[in-house]
Amino acid sequence: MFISGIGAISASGIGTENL
Amino acid sequence: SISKDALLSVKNKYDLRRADRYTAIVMASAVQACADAGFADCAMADTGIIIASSFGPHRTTFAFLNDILDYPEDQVLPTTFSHSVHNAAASYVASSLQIRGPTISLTGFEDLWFDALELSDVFLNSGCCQRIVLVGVEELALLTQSLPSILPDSFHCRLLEGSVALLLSSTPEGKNYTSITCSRRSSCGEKPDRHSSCATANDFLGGAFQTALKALASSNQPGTTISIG
Repeated sequence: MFISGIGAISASGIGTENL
Repeated sequence: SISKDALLSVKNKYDLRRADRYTAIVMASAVQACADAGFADCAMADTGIIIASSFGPHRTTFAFLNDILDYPEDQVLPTTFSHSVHNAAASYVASSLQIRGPTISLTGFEDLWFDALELSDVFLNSGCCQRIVLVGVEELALLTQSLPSILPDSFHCRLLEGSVALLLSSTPEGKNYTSITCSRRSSCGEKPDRHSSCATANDFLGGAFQTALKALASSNQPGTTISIG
């Protein structure tokens, strides 16, 4: 299977740039 | 902790007036994963939803139980009850993003992230659906915040809070970060002492973040594969 999109939320906020 | 403004913006965008905090956390990551893949605000047919969480919406569940203790049975809030159901957040994702397909909520305390990835793989390989919105989520509430002091042997460090969503597809599409495979290792003898590294609950959400990080790291190298064991 393939990863087509990523999303995340943590204390640092929403968005993959926070990962 | 997760900022209220971040959750409020998601709730406002999708008109989730009555949604609880757990639902908003799930929605924030799921919406972003779909938008990242280029499927924002459009119906996604043939798509499944799998939401994995060790503790689920336990903040809402306990709120409902507290109401049962404080008020007569016919005066507790039906809204609180409906949100205390484990699958409620998955239904919000399906409804808000107009996703049609199988909707599953998983819970467990051992290898939950692996189980969720493996189930996604089974769904995609069996032709059950073409895409899966997979969300790993943990919300902190009184119970989970107190666990290190109640059960220091099992939960010796502070639990993580957050949510990771992956849009998984059976064929390359969207951002197409990388391919991902799951292989269950046969266990011989005793399992290693997991407490020596971190609490199992943290392993779950930490594992989800690690998978997302690996996918992001591999986005510059097409054709790579992440192997989860």
